[in-house]
Amino acid sequence: YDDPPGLNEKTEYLLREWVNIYHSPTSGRDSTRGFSTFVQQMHQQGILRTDDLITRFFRLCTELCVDLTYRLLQESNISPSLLNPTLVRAKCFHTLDAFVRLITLLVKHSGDAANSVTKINLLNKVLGIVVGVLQQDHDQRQTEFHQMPYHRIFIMLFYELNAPEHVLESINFQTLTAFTNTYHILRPTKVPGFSFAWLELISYRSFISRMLLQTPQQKGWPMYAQLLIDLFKFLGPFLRNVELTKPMQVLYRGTLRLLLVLLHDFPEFLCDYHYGFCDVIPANCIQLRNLILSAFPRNMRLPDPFTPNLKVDMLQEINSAPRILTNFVAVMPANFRKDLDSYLKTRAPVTFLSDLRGNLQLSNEPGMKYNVALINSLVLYVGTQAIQYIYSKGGTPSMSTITHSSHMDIFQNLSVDLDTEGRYLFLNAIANQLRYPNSHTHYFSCTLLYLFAEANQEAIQEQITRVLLERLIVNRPHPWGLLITFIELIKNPNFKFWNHEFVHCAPEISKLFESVARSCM
Amino acid sequence: MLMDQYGVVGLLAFIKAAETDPTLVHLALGNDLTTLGLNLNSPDNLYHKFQSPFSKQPCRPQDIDFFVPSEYLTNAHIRDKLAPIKLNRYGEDLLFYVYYTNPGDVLQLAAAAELYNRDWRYHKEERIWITRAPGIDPRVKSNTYEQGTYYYFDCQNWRKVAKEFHLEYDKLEERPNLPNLMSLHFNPAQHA
Amino acid sequence: PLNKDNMYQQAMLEASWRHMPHPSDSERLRHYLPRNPCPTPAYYHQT
Repeated sequence: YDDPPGLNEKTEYLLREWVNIYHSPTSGRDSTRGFSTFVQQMHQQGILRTDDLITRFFRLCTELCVDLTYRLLQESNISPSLLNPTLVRAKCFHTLDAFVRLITLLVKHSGDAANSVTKINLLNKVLGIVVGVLQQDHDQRQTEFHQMPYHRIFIMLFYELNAPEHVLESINFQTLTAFTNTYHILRPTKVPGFSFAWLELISYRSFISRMLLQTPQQKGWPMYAQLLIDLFKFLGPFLRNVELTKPMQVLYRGTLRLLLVLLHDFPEFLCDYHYGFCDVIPANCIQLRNLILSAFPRNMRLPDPFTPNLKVDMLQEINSAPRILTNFVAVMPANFRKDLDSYLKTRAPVTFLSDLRGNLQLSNEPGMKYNVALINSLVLYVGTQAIQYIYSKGGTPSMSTITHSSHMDIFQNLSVDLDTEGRYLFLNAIANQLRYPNSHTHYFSCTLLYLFAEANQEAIQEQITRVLLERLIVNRPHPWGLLITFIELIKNPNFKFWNHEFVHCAPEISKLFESVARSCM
Repeated sequence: MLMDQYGVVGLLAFIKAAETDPTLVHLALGNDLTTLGLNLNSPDNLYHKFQSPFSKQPCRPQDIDFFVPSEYLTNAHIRDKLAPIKLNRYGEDLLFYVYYTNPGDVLQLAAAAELYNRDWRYHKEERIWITRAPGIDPRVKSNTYEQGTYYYFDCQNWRKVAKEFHLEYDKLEERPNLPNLMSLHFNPAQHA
Repeated sequence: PLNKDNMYQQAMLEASWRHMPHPSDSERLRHYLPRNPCPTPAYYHQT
């Protein structure tokens, strides 16, 4: 780093000075009185002379705070009786909190009151410096890395910068953006040793509140959605391979807790981003996915799915399209999209159907054959186009209006032409749209039942049943659309559900179906 | 029927495997999400008191940071000038407050011990504090139980309520034993 | 299948699991009534 000679000593002296000022009773309200004298000292020491020196000062302060924490933690490991964990932490926080206050005051008072740019630039600079020290520490210490000092700096800095003060409120959205960028850079796939603290940070109640409730026009939602996707992407490989070590189980259970809070308090957020979340959640994480798909707008009253002769297509909400805030066609290659649109419009080129499986396939490696994101995107895109097409003809989605269309050609082609792996992923993509009463739920419910009724081989019907069944046998919650689809399948004699061999192939299977049927009745 | 992992038999095989492999249960059958410590039927938002994704405990009242004038905050340096915590000088009301708002903390034990000194007894099954009603002797008394009218502390309505009890002595907690109380009075400023 | 990165992530997660975040890490320092966690009887009130 080529720090100028003496800078380290100067910084240490200044930090020590500041810690004493911060804790002294005379430093006044929020240390402001102490701060103005301290800034004089910084000036005298030349720290504020150049941007480079300020940067070095913050890095050295961060390193000093971190080194102190490691030393105190080390001591407590040596003599745990003398230094109980609470005491050790209090001693660490004694310095860490002072450093956070210094950052907060420098951010608040940099540039004149109206100039938010200098404030935000300084905040981003400091966050970037702490991130840099953390990443280097993580890479150097490896399994000896300790998350606590960084966790404390981020959470207390977030807390202080969200104080109800005008100067902070006026830069709050940029502050949230700065923290979201920081947490995204520190996502678990990049800094796995920081994962538990990271989940604490994004679960922090005032972070959730600011991101999902207090920021106007839901501008915090896409940012928070990105952080959740970062979390799912980290968990994905371990969940898909069922490699759930104890630490992974703790992280997974922590994820469930956070999602339950979001499901309870911010269901509309889960509704709007369900597609993006399901795109990265492995197919075997049934309950995790059900939890997201079970979300429904709080002002909506769901009719009991077990109501006898429930007329789903008579429900008022069934013709409203749900908000989907993920750009779900982004993964579609341009010419694939062009051919798809052309086929949907004119049923040409005919080769589109015969080439479709090849377009969706990535390799011949079992379990890795297909481009799951493209299948998900294709299914939702074709479905939304089909719904628009039906409305344009003056109809509404139903078992009769969804048939004999280029859209259904594609779905039927996929159900026949794909192998069992591909068909499982395709049917999952459809089942992922079975949520609360809306036009997508209704259209895809009819589509799944239609594919079952029109199947030219029992394997298709078996796989449709399997995809529904595995989502029903897991612990609650269960999405409303899933329940009404399965109830229709087992109750409507036109589907001859109970005649199929796969319903009676083994006593456990029969029992499973009967118990699910009983709970559905 | 399909014989690979994508059919009904494949699902059954996964379920049966989960019976012997607990890590599979997370995925095959999922968790009972009502056991994660969150009151999912709460009419209020949960995030206010969401303490941590790794804890079943919601925030205690004192954990929810609130922006108060900094003069309200105890400065490390005046900590010693404040009266030390002496539970034996506090009224029952405050002792119950300390007991109920400090779950899993030394303070909860210390408050329990002081309540015991004040002739309150903790009923381990009913999970309530009970004491004799002044001047009212038990109607029935044996060496394993007694019966009569007692006061119990109703923490929902925060008051003492008289009630008939059949008290099995072995259901009442013995005197709580305290870890060293030193840590009760630690003050980081002294150790900085 | 898990790749090399995943194995590294798993090892680092395991190591950090040995010193999980503490509730007080997310709370302002309380000088007068700091947290002093200790095992209280299961039959005591836990929330």
